[in-house]
Amino acid sequence: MLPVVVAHGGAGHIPKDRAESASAGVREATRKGYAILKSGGSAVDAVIEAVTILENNPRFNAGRGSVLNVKGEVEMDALVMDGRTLACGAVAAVRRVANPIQLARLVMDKTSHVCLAADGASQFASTMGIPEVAEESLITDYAIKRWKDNLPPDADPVEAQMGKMG
Amino acid sequence: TVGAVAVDVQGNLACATSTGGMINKMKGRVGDTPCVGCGAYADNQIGAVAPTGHGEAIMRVVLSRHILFHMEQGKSPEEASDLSLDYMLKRVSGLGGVVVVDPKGTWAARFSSQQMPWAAAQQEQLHYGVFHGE
Repeated sequence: MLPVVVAHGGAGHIPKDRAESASAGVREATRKGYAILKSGGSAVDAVIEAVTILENNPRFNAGRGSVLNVKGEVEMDALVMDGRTLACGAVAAVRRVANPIQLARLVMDKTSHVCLAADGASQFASTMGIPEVAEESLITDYAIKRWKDNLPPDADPVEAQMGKMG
Repeated sequence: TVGAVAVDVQGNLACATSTGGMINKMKGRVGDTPCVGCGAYADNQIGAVAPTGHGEAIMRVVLSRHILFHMEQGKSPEEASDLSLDYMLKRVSGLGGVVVVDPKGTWAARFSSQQMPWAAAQQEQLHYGVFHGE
């Protein structure tokens, strides 16, 4: 068996001045995930590590660096799945959590459910001892700029997103 | 959106996806990411997929499982990815990208959008790209 990790940083148009740093971020995440596999870690551990690193990198639309909703808030989604057992865990519209993917793993490992959303996800995070972070810590200047650029109230959010980072 | 797929030395597969969603989305909007089969899927017997792109389109075609259906029918990860991304573009005008592995460790990073930063590590080698053809 040839262990492998493949990671991505989102589809869409990436401005030239951000392309190299985006590539570097994905390479770093992939290396760290692969290091886990080489040390005998599981595929689940590897993908969680890679995605956690990408969530912590403000260049990407996840965790710190997430885009803002129409109210200027950060609402995040995440999913993890184990191909061995088909176990999976997800969170939706969760706020004030640094690493939604780690919360999703706890949903998979610690509950009988597949997905927890919004306030329920936040309450579960608190129960699991995951600290709440300030919303401002997740919001970057770049996210604010993009939010303002797309703010016209009559803009169709689906149309506004097409061709940009997914 | 960010995502990853992996195969470990035991031959187990996994996938993970995380996102802030789309700019100016309505409060409470949930995209494909937390939806199993849309925002990711992993099955040791077939493969693992982590997608990115236009979430509403990904949900309408159930993109991750769509790719694995093609792989179940004998397509390679690359062929299956291209078929499903093309289907999503033609049927619901959706753009996106995916990273895919099969149980043998064969991998693919494919996208119909302009760009997608990706990287793959296998056999001590790192492959990566941002633009088509890399």
